[in-house]
Amino acid sequence: MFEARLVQGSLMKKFMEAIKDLVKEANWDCTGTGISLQAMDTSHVSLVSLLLRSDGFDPYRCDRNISLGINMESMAKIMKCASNDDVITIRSEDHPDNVTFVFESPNQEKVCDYEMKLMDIDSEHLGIPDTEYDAIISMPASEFQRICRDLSNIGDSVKITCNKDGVQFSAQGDTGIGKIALKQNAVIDKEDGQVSIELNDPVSLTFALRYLTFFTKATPLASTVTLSVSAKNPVAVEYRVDDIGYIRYYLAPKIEE
Amino acid sequence: CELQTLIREYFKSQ
Repeated sequence: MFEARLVQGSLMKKFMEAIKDLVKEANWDCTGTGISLQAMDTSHVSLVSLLLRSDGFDPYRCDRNISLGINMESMAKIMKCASNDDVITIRSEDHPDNVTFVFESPNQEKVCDYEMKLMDIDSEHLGIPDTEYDAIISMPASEFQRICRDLSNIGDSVKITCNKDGVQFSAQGDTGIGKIALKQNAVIDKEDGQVSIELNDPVSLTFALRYLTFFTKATPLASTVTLSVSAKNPVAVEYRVDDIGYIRYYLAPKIEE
Repeated sequence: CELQTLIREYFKSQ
């Protein structure tokens, strides 16, 4: 059988919020390593990849590798039934038709049990090569969310330009142009609230703000976001989640015709 | 004009 108990159940709620608007259905792959998911959005422009390591659960039991084919909207609805301080357990059989979510209140006075039907999902798994990125930008996740929100008022796309002076986000639309420049903080120790840039080569790429805005739904999961950019390659937007894993999004750049 | 490319064109299918 498969059983994974997450004491900080609110994390599962937050992971769900971070993917449900982007991905309609996906397989949650459960192995001894943990729970992972890889899925493209419906238009196949972006990819989301997440890992919840087994050591983040207590206990974690996976007798046999299984894939739970899940409709995200249905799972999100069930996750909304869990309170933020609930302990969440995910449970299924070795050849499952259903998955069970159990929500326990902290004092265990209330136990909710939701059983959800699984789907057969024939998903395409993409191999993501290790890439030498031209620039790796770390910044407060809330700052990145704010930039995406603000520039969405100006245009559909954001041009991310990174050079020795810092990083600039710019958008252009019918009403004009918006530019937001961030300088690297003097103290480079990657503490919360810092902007740090590892620059190998100056780089400038354009991305659809609609998708970056979807990615910022992961903001409640982490204080810092990392943008890894490389000429003509997809940007990797990573939120590392303390003690359990990560969620990464990849978005193909827009190419000028 | 900017062309949006598909993610699959960058990552190989396994």
